[in-house]
Amino acid sequence: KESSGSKDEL
Amino acid sequence: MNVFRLCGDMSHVFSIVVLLLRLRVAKNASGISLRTHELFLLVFLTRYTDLFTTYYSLYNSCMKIAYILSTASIVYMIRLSDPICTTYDKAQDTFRHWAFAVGPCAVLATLTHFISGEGSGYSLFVNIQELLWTFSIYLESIAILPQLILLQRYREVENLTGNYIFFMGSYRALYILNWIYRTYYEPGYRHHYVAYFCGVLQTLLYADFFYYYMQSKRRGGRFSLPT
Repeated sequence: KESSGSKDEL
Repeated sequence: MNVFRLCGDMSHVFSIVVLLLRLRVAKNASGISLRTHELFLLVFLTRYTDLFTTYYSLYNSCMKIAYILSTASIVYMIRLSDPICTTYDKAQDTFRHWAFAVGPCAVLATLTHFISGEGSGYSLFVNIQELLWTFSIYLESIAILPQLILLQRYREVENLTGNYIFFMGSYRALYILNWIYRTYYEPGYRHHYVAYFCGVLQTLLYADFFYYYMQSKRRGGRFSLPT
């Protein structure tokens, strides 16, 4: 699955 | 989740706790910039709209809610809670945050959103959400400015206020390490260059403060900024 990158951070 | 990101988040939480304690225990808001915290509240409200649309993890959702609630309560205490609100020195907290922070960030976010073509082909709702996310990244990078300018005015920096700013600055510095780590160890990691750029800018804004903070810790004495 493709990572959402820094969007899954706070 | 990697160790840098966890430490970054903990540093962020710690900084907020230090500030909440300082306000609650000292019942005093002198040297604290309300404008910085209103900007942070705006940052969290515009970034975490995905609370309603995307679920990442329980940790992620809880932290987002905690950031919003704790920052809102900081704003509430400084603005309305007696006797803290009477000690807030409004006359010193003068950075024009609408003209020099919110406005330019909104313009920049709109420009980068359309130039990058990010969100093309998505619904209007997703486009607005992406736009708000980009805006929040820009705004966070400079949200500490009113606080740093206020410190320059007072020069004598209280221990707890100093610690608060130190942990707030360390949080983004640790995130930079986290991005480097993820780039190497996460296949398919998607880069968000706006976030990287702003993360570095944000950390640089603290550089000067870090320097004097470290010096004062080494000397073990009082912390004051040079004129």
